[in-house]
Amino acid sequence: LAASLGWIASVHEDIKLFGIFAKEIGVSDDRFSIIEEEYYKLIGSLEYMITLSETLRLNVTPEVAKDGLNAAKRAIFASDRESGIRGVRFNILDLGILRSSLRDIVMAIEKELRGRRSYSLEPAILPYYDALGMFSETLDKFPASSREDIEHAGKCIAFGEGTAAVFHLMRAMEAIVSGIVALGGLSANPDKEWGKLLSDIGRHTESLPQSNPQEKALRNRWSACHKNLYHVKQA
Amino acid sequence: TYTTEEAKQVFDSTRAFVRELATL
Repeated sequence: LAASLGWIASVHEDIKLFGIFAKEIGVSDDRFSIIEEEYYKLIGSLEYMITLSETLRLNVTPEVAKDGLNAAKRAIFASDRESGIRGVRFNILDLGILRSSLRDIVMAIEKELRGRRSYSLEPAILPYYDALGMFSETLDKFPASSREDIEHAGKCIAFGEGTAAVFHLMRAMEAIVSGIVALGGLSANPDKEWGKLLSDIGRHTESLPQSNPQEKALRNRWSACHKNLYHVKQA
Repeated sequence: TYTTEEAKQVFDSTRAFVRELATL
């Protein structure tokens, strides 16, 4: 953005030199306002400013840049007979519009960005910002609200809001606990306090058969889940 | 009050827990 603005500012000076100034001292009309290469840079820069300022949802800057772009697009291509250099010529009205557009873009963008605050996230923290990506499909088994809370927990971590992140994680955990209850086909009410839920899960675990290795493995996983939840509850 | 580092630990534990649960 800064580079683009800097370049626009320098072109602004060029136009003044080759355009207005040339006309004022009565240089022949064969001369052009700016060379072709600079013209395309100008068009590209204005288009970039429009895209960028629209992406940033600025209100005034894109309109100012569009005025300039429209004026610039009305330029007439010409080439210098002696040197063969190609360029474009602006009519006096469009040159005025273009010049004020270039001057106003700088002012508009400064004014509009002054009311903004921008944040930058370091690459190491980015996975937390896109927290669901860290969970892949494992969350599909649990209620949608838990996905939402985990997503927000990650965003809170990315922005350094530890307490808010833990708050979201606890809410996600509550939804996940409801999911466990549903998963085990338990009749327990997931709105119960955690202690009661834990008793229900404990009873369910105890009731599971263990007559073959598969059954034993499942029972062990339920037992581990019970233990994990107990630790979370204590925390 | 939790620091970001503590919140990260809770987050990572939750993730490990969920991954384990998904196998139930």
